[in-house]
Amino acid sequence: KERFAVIGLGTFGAHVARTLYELGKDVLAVDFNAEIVQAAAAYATQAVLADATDRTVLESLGIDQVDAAIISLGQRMDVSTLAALHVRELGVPFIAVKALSEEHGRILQAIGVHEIMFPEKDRAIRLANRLARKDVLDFLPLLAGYTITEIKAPPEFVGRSLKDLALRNTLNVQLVAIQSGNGPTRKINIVPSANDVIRDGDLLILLGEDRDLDRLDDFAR
Amino acid sequence: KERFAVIGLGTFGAHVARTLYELGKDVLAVDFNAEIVQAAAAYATQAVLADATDRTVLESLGIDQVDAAIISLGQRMDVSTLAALHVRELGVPFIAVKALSEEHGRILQAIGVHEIMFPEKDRAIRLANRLARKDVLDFLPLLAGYTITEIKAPPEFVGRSLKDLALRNTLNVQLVAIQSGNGPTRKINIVPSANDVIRDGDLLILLGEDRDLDRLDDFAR
Ligand SMILES: Nc1ncnc2c1ncn2[C@@H]1O[C@H](COP(=O)(O)OP(=O)(O)OP(=O)(O)O)[C@@H](O)[C@H]1O
Ligand SMILES: Nc1ncnc2c1ncn2[C@@H]1O[C@H](COP(=O)(O)OP(=O)(O)OP(=O)(O)O)[C@@H](O)[C@H]1O
Repeated sequence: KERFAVIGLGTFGAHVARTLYELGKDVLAVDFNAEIVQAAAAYATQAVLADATDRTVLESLGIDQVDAAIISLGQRMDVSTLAALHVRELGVPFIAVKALSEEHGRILQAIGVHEIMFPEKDRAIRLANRLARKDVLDFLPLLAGYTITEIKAPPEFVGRSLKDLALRNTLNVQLVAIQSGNGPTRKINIVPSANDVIRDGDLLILLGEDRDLDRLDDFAR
Repeated sequence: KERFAVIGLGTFGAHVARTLYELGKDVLAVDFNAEIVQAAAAYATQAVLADATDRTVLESLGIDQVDAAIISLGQRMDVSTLAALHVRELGVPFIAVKALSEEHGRILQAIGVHEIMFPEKDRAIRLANRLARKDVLDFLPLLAGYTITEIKAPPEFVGRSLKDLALRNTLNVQLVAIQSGNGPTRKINIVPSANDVIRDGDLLILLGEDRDLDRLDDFAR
């Protein structure tokens, strides 16, 4: 059975732990705040009070045996980086860390962290870009939380028809246009029909709520 | 010209302000932390030291005249909700707030906030869902005597297709995945196809016996 260590139980960490736990995974939740650890008993297999910068403690908790570690330790770069270093040295095969800044991200990358996340920054930039745009669909931004965005056709979509993909039902986003080719051979198919098929290299113009469009980013990675 | 009020300049707020400002918008940035306000002068039209729960101050700043307000005020629900209420009462047509929790979100909705965001929660749930999935790579490390290792694409490989490299024949290792980019733009191409080309900066994930992988190290130096 897969075992995960979630180190730091702020908003981000608590949600990671809870989601994994509810999916039936073995979750070791770590924080140095007693109240938080107490609450974590409800969403983790094991909730432990510990200082994540203490390598000996981490080792005694069996962190070296987990399949993945997720680190989100608050506003101090040194604390977060040190914990990531220890977890790396303990040989954990997959480490994800919520970074405080781009520079922090580069340090984490240098020490071998596998996944570095900037959720507030990503969401902030998306919001700002939407608020700043003057679109044909200008009135749409007033529909709270909706955005028009473009993504390259993910490999999983290529060769499939819109009817088959059923984006509205599966991902709650609507494909409003497909742009194929570029330069003089560029074509744009607005309000595509159900039998249209997505081709490699197509640009998909999607309408949806930000939270649903965010999910597509995973496809498009 | 569009004018935006960004109230609260933590990670989220600062990125909203900076993005809008760099897009040429008129940005009024508000925070009650003097150091933060000082730094904000670099990414806002006007950076003001003020307590966002003080309606009189907000009014004197001309918040009632902005096109949209973006509020992200930290860990206190009362502070955030009060600021949102004032901004709403001042008649700002579009208000976006970073919520602390689902319950906080419901309160914000009740007072008429137009857009409520949960960036850490959304990202956390996506990460957890992905980690919980069984990927092709999971069982590979269990092949006895074999190792999965990663190397940076050696210069000799860059620009060449897998078919052309014929790693299995020449070096007795199998390329099981190529990882390109990093951080939020990281992509992983699992079981790449023969025509895929290796790019500078790619991380090659290889399966093979240690002695064969060792030989690759010579390439990768
Ligand atoms: N050295 C440490 N050892 C263990 N836990 C720590 C340590 N330092 C901080 N923490 C915990 O990490 C958690 C970090 O959460 P916090 O809310 O500060 O921030 P965050 O990671 O910036 O954000 P978010 O709320 O978005 O998850 C807190 O619960 C805190 O108690
Ligand atoms: N009453 C207030 N008036 C003005 N500014 C405030 C007030 N209360 C808090 N702030 C500011 O709001 C900002 C909130 O940022 P903080 O980093 O605490 O959190 P956040 O909103 O949880 O998260 P993030 O870092 O993800 O943006 C801080 O810069 C703080 O100084």
